[in-house]
Amino acid sequence: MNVFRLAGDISHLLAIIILLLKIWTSRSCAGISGKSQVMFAITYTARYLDLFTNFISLYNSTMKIIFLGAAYATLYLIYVRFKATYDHNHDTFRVEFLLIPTVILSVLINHDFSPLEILWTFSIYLESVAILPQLFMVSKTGEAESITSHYLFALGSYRALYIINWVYRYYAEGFYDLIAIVAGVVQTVLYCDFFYLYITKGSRANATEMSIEA
Amino acid sequence: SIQDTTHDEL
Repeated sequence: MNVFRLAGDISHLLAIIILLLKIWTSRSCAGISGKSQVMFAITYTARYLDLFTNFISLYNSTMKIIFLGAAYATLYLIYVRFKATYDHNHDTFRVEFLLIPTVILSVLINHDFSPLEILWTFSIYLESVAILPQLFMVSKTGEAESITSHYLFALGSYRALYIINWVYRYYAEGFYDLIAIVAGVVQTVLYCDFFYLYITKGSRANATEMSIEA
Repeated sequence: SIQDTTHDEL
């Protein structure tokens, strides 16, 4: 554990809490892509099955349980509790375009051809593109509420901080995991356009909404 | 490189 990794995890946790609080306090999931959230729930489920096979640390297990719980709580809020506010007319990204290639890729390119390892690999590939329905939705409606923007910024920062952690680990420990690194770079690059807008437009004092051009 | 299949990151 190094400071970059910890900062990445905190940023990830912050993103999830921001989203849950936003939906809960506004009693609405307007502007939130349920499809992205379904894919994040699939991601954590596939990746954290090792909760039952591997104990790494109390920190590790606790965070996994929090991420899993929060992912399903978010789905509950979107698809059950505040279903009436779900903006499905704008959440039209075709998820099969993400699911099918990531399943195929995880079977073809993995560290070990075993069920748990393939599921881990699938989760890494799927996570890297899971935000696309959300970004697509924001570009389609042309705006994101500022709180949604904060969520996206925290979520994007998480993998960017992980990249710095991987650079650090390469030099400090000689450790690297090419699958995680390549997917993590792809994931971070997808946020670049958003980061640019967040920093340039989001910093205006009275900005409550930001526009994102497709 | 260390390519064991224990993943210690989240």
